Amino acid sequence: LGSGASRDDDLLLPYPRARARRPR
Amino acid sequence: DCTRVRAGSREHESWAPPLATPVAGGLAVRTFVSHFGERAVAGHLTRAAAPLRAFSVLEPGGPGGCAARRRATVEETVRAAGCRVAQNGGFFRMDTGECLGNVVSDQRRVSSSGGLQNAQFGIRRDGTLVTGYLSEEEVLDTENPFVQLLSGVVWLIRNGSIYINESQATECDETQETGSFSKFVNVISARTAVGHDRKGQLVLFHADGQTEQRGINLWEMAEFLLKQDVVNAINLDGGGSATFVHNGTLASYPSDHCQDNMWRCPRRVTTVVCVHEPRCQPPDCHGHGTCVEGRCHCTGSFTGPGCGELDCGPANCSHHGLCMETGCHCDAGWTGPNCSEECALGWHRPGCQRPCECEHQCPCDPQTGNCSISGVKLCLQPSEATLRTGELSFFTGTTWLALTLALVFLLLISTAANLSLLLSRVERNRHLDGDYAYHPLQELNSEVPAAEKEQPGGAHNPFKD
Repeated sequence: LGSGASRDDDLLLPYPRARARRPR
Repeated sequence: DCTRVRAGSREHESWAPPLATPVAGGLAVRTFVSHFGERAVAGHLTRAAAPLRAFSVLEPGGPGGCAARRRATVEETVRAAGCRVAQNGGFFRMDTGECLGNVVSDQRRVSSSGGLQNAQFGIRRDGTLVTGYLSEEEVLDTENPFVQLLSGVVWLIRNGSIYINESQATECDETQETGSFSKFVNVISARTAVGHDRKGQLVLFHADGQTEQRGINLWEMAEFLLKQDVVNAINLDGGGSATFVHNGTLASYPSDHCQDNMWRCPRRVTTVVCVHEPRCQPPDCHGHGTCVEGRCHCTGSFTGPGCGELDCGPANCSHHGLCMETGCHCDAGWTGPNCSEECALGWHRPGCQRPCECEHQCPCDPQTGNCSISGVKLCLQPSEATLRTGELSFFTGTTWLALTLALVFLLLISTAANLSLLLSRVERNRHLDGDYAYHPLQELNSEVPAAEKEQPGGAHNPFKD
């Protein structure tokens, strides 16, 4: 529990996850 | 996030490699705890010389990791690669593990973003460092292809100046949720970056932090890098992805929690930026040499930095042969280490390896082996070169003997005739003394002619005397 895979809890995303449009 | 550009040239900076080959293996790792405002921030700055030979973009867990949508911690990825210093690399989709942007790992084109306009950093085959925005066409260039390439978000420094505002205009979609990209730029967090300085050395930056609690924002990171003489740099993944590994051991403080919130665990990421021992270019020296401390030691007639060129010396096989791996391969009729010697008489073919096959061991053409050649002395049979004793070419021995005897006989007769003539003349000359001579006629009937006068002129009558 003190090692292994992280929780991925500190997210720093340049773009929002939910995207209404696909890239142009 | 922004528009895709398939063709043409986009804004980017190309930094040519230094003319003088830098000392390979040069690596400097600096640890800092600096104050940004009132915040103390810890991190590392790494400089590496000869990035073409010492820098690699690695796929998670090894080659094929992106295609397999694999995620691995930086420690796991560098275990097999032997990195001296490593950090997390590009961005990825958390849920699927998809590697985002362009990825070229050790000359292998792993993925292409189709010209998506986010900040790029890469190295071309000739050692040129490329920073900025690239079209798909530029990414896929084959004339001077990328050997290492990865994508970030935000071009921090361009040609010695902060380029964040311009990056926001190029890389963000203003029509999406307003403020998300701006927040991304301005929030403090753990950060990583890659770039190069004025000497062409690769620069890796890492700062510990936690989003909205500790760390630095992109402006502060860019200013820190400017003070370190960084000329071009892009921002890589931060937050819980920010990881610094030194000699295979985690040397940073990850912001992600483990399953037990008490502890912090490094995140499983995708691509990794790695500084390793210098490798040869290409790593196997084209199969014609051995790599020693990043330099190829060539074998045979191969030369060049990568042992990819043949060199048979200044003579260059004297234009009578081909330079090959084992040296000069001479044309027919020529031999010697530089193909400067003609074949000796009696030998022909390349390297003068075959004897002539002419009758009576006669010489032949050194190139073709042809026995019917002009300019060569007549090659006679040895048995016909000397005459045997007593054998005549045109007459038999008996004929020559008869001829000789006949000539001798004629000579004797001639000699006898000449002698008799000579004697008679001598006899006659005894009676000749004066202007004329008197020769009385003799009567056959014994009477002496009546008139017998001495002729005038002093002539005398020899009979009276």
